[in-house]
This record gives sequence, structure tokens and C-alpha cells, in this order.
Amino acid sequence: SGLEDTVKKTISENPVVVYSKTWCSYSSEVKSLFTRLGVEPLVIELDQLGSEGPQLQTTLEMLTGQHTVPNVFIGGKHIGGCTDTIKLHQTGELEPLLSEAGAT
Amino acid sequence: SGLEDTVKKTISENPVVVYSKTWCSYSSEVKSLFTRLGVEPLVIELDQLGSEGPQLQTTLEMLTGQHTVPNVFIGGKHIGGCTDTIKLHQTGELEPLLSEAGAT
Ligand SMILES: N[C@@H](CCC(=O)N[C@@H](CS)C(=O)NCC(=O)O)C(=O)O
Ligand SMILES: N[C@@H](CCC(=O)N[C@@H](CS)C(=O)NCC(=O)O)C(=O)O
Ligand code: FES
Repeated sequence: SGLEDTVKKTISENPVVVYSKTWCSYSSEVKSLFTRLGVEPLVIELDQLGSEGPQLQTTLEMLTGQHTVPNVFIGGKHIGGCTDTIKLHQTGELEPLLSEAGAT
Repeated sequence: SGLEDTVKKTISENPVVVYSKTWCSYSSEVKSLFTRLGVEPLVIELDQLGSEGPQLQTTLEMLTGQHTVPNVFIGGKHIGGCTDTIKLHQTGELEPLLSEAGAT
């Protein structure tokens, strides 16, 4: 579908992409983790897109199996949510993914 | 107003009250902290009450200055949100509040 192609294009053209909601603290937490690491992700706020927001969220669920926010991609690969990203950071696996994707 | 009286009655009659949203991870985090401490808070899911949910949230904001969830009360006193409750736990101040309120 059109939205699937949009998501695939977005995640392949940007090293780090975060699908988020402005009022969600887990989304804020993962955004601020990237900021602390000196990374500027492309952030797409699903609650700021009108009717396209829920459609995009459904598309993300079809592509990744994950309907929740935040939904994080690095180097075109689906990473998961906030707890997944934090865990990767704690085990030292996040930084190599970021440098491989050209984000740092 | 009627809702203000409802909230005042609820927080005075129950040792621990959490106003929450079912899909919010910060709300889940604070609920599971209480569970780990052996406390069974009264949980009110604002997204399960139809049109009364947003009205209740506005009432909570008028009473506490806080419009966000989770909104936690112990012994009738306004505690704050998730990070506030976790901080009190980390400094050892939460347990005395819970036993004073008769929650443990
Ligand atoms: N463990 C996940 C939790 C994600 C999660 O539950 N997100 C919530 C908001 S904090 C959500 O999208 N809820 C909507 C839903 O459950 O439908 C993470 O760390 O990202
Ligand atoms: N630091 C606060 C953050 C609370 C917060 O921002 N809650 C969000 C959901 S996770 C909320 O209610 N957002 C609605 C809004 O901002 O209007 C806490 O720990 O509870
Ligand atoms: S909506 Fe509360 S943490 Fe996401």
C-alpha cells in the first residue's frame, strides 16, 4: 500500500526513526536517550497527523507486529519500543548499531 | 462540584488511589510498584469511563494542578505521578506514607 511504501522509504532514508506520540512519556524517554547520545532521530508524532496517524500506526503494526509507541528503527531495521532500546544501550549494543547506520 | 466531591470521597476512603489509563506504560509502572510492595491501590482507569473520564481528569487538574496520568494519592494526600512515586520509594519515604495510610 501507499503507506507501507512511505514507511519503508522513511526508514531506509533516515539512520534513526522514532514513531512517537507527543504526550507519551515512554516516547519522550527514548527521544531523550538519543539526544543524550548526540543522535538526532527523525521523529514522527502519530498524534499530530490527523486521520493519517492511526492509519500509519496500523501500517507499522503490519510491518513490525508492534502497534505500540514508541516504535524505533535504526539503519532501516526494526528495533522495538522504549524498553528494547534502553536494554540495547545497557548492553552496549546500541552504539554499534547507531554508528553502522551513520547516525553518530 | 459533584465530581470534586466524588474525588475527595474516593481519596479519603481508600488508602492508595491511582488515576490511570489502561494503555499508558507510566501508569502500569506505578501500579506494578504498588503490587511489588504488597499494596492493592484503588485503580481508576480514566479511559474506561466514557465521557466522564476527561471530566474527571479536569477535576483532578483543578484539585491537584496535575492533568497527567498516573495521578497518585496516599492517605488522602496528593503524591504526584510515576516519577514522583518512584523517587519517594528510592529515598525510603514511600513505605512510611503507606503504613501511615494503613495500606500495608
Ligand atoms: N515495552 C514497550 C511498551 C510500549 C507501550 O505499551 N506503549 C503504550 C504507550 S506508553 C502504547 O502504545 N499503548 C497503546 C496501546 O497499548 O494500544 C516499550 O517500551 O515501548
Ligand atoms: N513525570 C510524570 C509524567 C506524566 C505524563 O506526562 N503523563 C502522560 C502520559 S505518560 C500524560 O498524561 N500525558 C497527557 C498530557 O500530557 O496531556 C509522571 O511520572 O507521572
Ligand atoms: S502514554 Fe504513558 S508512558 Fe506512554
